[in-house]
Amino acid sequence: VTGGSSAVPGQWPWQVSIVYDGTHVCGGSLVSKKWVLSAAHCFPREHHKDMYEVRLGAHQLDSFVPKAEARSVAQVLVHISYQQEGSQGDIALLQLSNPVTFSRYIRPICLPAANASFPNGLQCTVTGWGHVAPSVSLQAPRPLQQLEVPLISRETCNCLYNIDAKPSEPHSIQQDMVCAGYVKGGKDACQGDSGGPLSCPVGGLWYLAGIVSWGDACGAPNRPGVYTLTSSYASWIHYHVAELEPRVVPQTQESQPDIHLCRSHLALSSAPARGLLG
Amino acid sequence: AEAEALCGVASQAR
Repeated sequence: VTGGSSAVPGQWPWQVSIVYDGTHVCGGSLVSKKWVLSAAHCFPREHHKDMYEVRLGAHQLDSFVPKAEARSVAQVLVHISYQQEGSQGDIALLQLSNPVTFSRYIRPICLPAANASFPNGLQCTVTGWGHVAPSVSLQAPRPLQQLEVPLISRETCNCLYNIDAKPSEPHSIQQDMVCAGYVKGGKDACQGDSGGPLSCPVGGLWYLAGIVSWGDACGAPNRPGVYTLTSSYASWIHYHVAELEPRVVPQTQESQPDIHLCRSHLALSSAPARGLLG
Repeated sequence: AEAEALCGVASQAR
């Protein structure tokens, strides 16, 4: 996480660390005693599930404390539609080898139902042990980092990603994605946060609105973080884990248009007479 | 359901 701060132990008790061959590679979110949600791109086909371990209840990655638990992975379910970075379906379900015991430091986050809608501008929080800047690792003892990020609509996010877009690197924000972050940059998720939670508060509960998926560098201007929209996969999750009940998210706040955040939109609309091309 | 009923709550206030 770039531009964030250290969390307090137990503040995000659903955050897990996914370790491959002894090294932290991704984040994840605990959604029940035996299941964790993460990103599909954290589980390349050639990696065997026995090489993964899930650490729960951790705060500093470099200091293992009694309240933290570790589990091996019994099953990895990667969504069939995931192909490569930026494609749809960047979501994975992990079954733990044994259930965990909930505690002050290990608790599940709520899964939003399929029809859930979180308003533009809602202040959510992204957490993780990832880089603090492109290719700059979090320093030992690596405390969990947190960052409040406002949600940005898909339309506005597409508009932002078209500013100074490189033809060789087309980016499009798909139906199953949501953006969050800052137009001016400097505060964002980064490598190593992938798979971790975008936690959004509604009605006194935290919901897993998104899963850290991709972005252009970290904290670059006009390049907010892009997250897999968890509610798009409520039925896929329920199909594989029948006991997991997605929750209806109460509609508390109207979603306000946020297209004004995208400078290039203003340029286009302010000069139609000169026939500016899109 | 008991487990899920406890979802989304962090005991440590900010």
